Parts: sequence; structure tokens; C-alpha cells
Amino acid sequence: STIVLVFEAPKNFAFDVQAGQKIKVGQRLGDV
Amino acid sequence: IADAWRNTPTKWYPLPIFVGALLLVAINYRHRRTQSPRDGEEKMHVDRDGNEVIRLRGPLQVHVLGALPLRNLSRLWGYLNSFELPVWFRPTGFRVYSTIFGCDLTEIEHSDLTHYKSLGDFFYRRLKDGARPIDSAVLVSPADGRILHFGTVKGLRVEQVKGLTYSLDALFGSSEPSTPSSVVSETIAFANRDHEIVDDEEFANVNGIDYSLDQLFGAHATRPSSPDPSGSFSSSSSSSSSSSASSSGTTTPSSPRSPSPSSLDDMSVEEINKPRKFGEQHDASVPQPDTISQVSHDASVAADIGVRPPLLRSSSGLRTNPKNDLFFTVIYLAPGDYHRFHSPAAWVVEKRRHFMGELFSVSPYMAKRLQNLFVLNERVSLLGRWKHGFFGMVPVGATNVGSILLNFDKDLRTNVRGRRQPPGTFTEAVYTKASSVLRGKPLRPGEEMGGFCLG
Repeated sequence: STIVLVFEAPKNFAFDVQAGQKIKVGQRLGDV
Repeated sequence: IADAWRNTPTKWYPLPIFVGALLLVAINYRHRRTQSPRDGEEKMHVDRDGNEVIRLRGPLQVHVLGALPLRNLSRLWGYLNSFELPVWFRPTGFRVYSTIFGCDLTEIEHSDLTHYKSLGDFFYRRLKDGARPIDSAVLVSPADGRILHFGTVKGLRVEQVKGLTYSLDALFGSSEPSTPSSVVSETIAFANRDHEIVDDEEFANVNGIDYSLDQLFGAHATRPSSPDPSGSFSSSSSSSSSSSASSSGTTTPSSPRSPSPSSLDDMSVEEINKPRKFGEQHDASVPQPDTISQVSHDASVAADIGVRPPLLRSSSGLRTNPKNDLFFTVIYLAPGDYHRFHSPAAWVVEKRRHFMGELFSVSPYMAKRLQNLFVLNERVSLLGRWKHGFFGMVPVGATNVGSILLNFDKDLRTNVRGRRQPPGTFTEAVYTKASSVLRGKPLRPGEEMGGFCLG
């Protein structure tokens, strides 16, 4: 299964993850 | 060998011939159903209305998989895994499963494995309170898994993998109502022209595979469905493939909720915005009328996102502020992962669109090969808003996990038997009655939303 998130955010929004990285619920994905 | 080649008589057995013939018929049927509604338009990948046509595209193995009855296999898989296992077998069986698929048994809610009656029950396990601390960032992971891809949406296309993209229109759909007769059953096509997105209208699938927002989230509403007994939302069946509109859709009796302004005012913003630990979330079911906890919950999300008019004014609900960008991320859940999903931010879900579709595997192997994977598969598009504007979340089903559950939407039924609706169509529920303040279902970061079940 897969979850796709699509969202509007300020241009300075930055992801704090890497492609292929394992992640858990509640872990930081990105921030403004 | 030469002697055997020359002298061995050929005997044609009826059973293999029959099976082979059946397979050819199935492949031919599948090919005709997915490939060629209009040959003249095939090169353009659009239908007569100018909508993008989503078809099965990929190497040979993808087409072989496409010929299989994946939905029936998925339901059979779910049925088999619903059987109650003998109590003596459960600890050993689940430990073997956990070893194979990498489950961490130390963090599950019930350490006594005999508590889980079946593999399906174990698969949909909860975790202990506090097992997943929620970060204070504006966006947190909604699930355990692996980041397949992330980035910004360019030209309304989402990149599935490098070079393979899909349309946002396909992902979300647009909102123009249409009649069932206007459904283009052979294609999954979506009208882009109703969107009011400022510039880029596209998104990514993984390493170059992308899809449309409308394809992912749905397009047009059509015939009304039966009234919702809970009265919590209105529902209509929709097609994302047609642009001809005729108003339909229906509303159901609303639940008599009216949170008092004084209760909202009494909430401390600091208290409201305090990050919650996993397991501290409220019950995510549709609230009962006038409950203080629900009012507080609504107020807390309102404090985060601000109580604003809904932003879903365009076909896919995508009207972006020119100062903002559209971002996307794709998270893959492996079979051993915890399969409940949580709210990734403080946001309000305004509507959900359940797209009928296939149930291909969504593993990275398939994502790199099957274009439009995430808009071909059955999925539930959740559309809403957060403090920065539009917010959408799409749980996509797969062969082993075709059932998607939403805690706050008990009427949602995915991967069901019976007469299938045409691919690309969807049923829609609007959660405007879930909160009279926010006109949607408010969710905190980390709040449990639902999950994926076997089959």
C-alpha cells in the first residue's frame, strides 16, 4: 500500500527526508 | 534428443488447450477494455472531451499482471486471512511472519500474540501508546514506510518515479457533476480545464512516472447514492472521465451539532497546539452532537489552520496561492509495516472520493515499471485544507491490501464484490456536517485516521 500526500505550502517549505529513507508515524517530513 | 524430437508423437490434451484458450480470451478482453475506446485518439492520450486517458502502460510483465483477476485474488487473500487460527499456533505463526517481514513485536499493543485471532487481525494491529512520538514540524509522516519520492508539482503532474509522471487531475478529480450516462467506462480520463491552479498542474509518481491531480483525486460527481444513515455527510457517485455536467449529488439530513462559541473561546492556544504523543489522539469517529471534546478538538485544529472559507472551489479543489508551491510525497508501506495511517498535519478533511480501480502491487518494482500506477489502483482521495491552503491525502490500495478503512467514515467500502463501476469513476462523501465550525472533519497531527486491511 501507498500513501500520496499533495499539499500547498510556502515556497520555503523543505522536506527533511531522503528518497528511500525509512520513516515512522509522526516523524518529521518537512517544515516551513 | 534428435530421435525424440523426430519420433515422439504429439498428443494434444484438452485441458491445457482449454486453459490456454481461456487465458487468450482474458488477455484479449483486458486489452480491449483498457486500451482502445477510440483508436484515432490513442496517440494523443486524450478522449473526445480533451481529457487525459489513463491506460495500462509498461513492459510485458505489467500486461501479464494486468490480465490476472487481481481484485478477486485480493478478496480471496483477505478471506483466507480472516480465518481464526488455533490459539496454540498464533505465537509461532506470527513470530515467523514477523521474522520474515521485519515486524517489531516489542511495540505492538498486545504482547500476548494469542490475542490476535487471525493474520488479518495481526496485520491491522495497533501500537502501544507512546510508540510513535509526534514531531512538532508542520508535516509529519502519516505512516510507517519508506519514502519513494517527493518534490514539487510541476505542470500539474506528479512524478511517480524519475521520468514517469501522472496528472493531478487524475489523482484528485474535479468537482463538476455529471450523469452516469456520461461516464466513459473504457478510460480513466479527467478534465483539466475546470481547475484554477495558478501555474504548474502536474505532479510526480516515482523516478519520472507522473500522474494528474484529477486522476489521483477524482473529477466529476454524478448520481446520488442512498442517504447516509448517520447523517454526517452527503454522498454521490462520480465520474472523473467526463466533462459534460448535469447537476446531481444529494445531501442528507444533517447531524444537529452546534458547538458553543464560549467553549471555543475557553481553549488555550498553547494547550491546543501542544504536540501529542502517539496514542493520545482522540477517537477519530464522527463526533456526537455537542460533545465538549469534539468542540475542543475542532477548536484546536481551527487554531492551527484558522477558520477560513473552504478552499475547494475548483474542480480538483486546487486553487493555490501564487506565493505557494504544490508539494507531494509518496510513502510506501511494506507488508511488515504497521498499516494504520495517521493525520500528517493539522488539517480539515472536507471530502473523500473513493476511486474504483485495479489492485496492482505498489511495490517500488512496480512503481518503476507501471506508468500511472497510483491512478490505476483503487484509492481514496481525501481533500481538505490546512493553514497553508490545499491539503490532499491519498491512501492507495494494492493486491494484498485492497481494503482501506477510515475511522470517521463507516460507510466507505473498498474492494467490494458485485457490479463494478467503470474505472475512473468515484463515489464522493462530503464531511461538511462533521464540524459546523470548520465545515469538515478536523484532524490533529498524529491522529489515527484509518488503515489498510488484508484483502
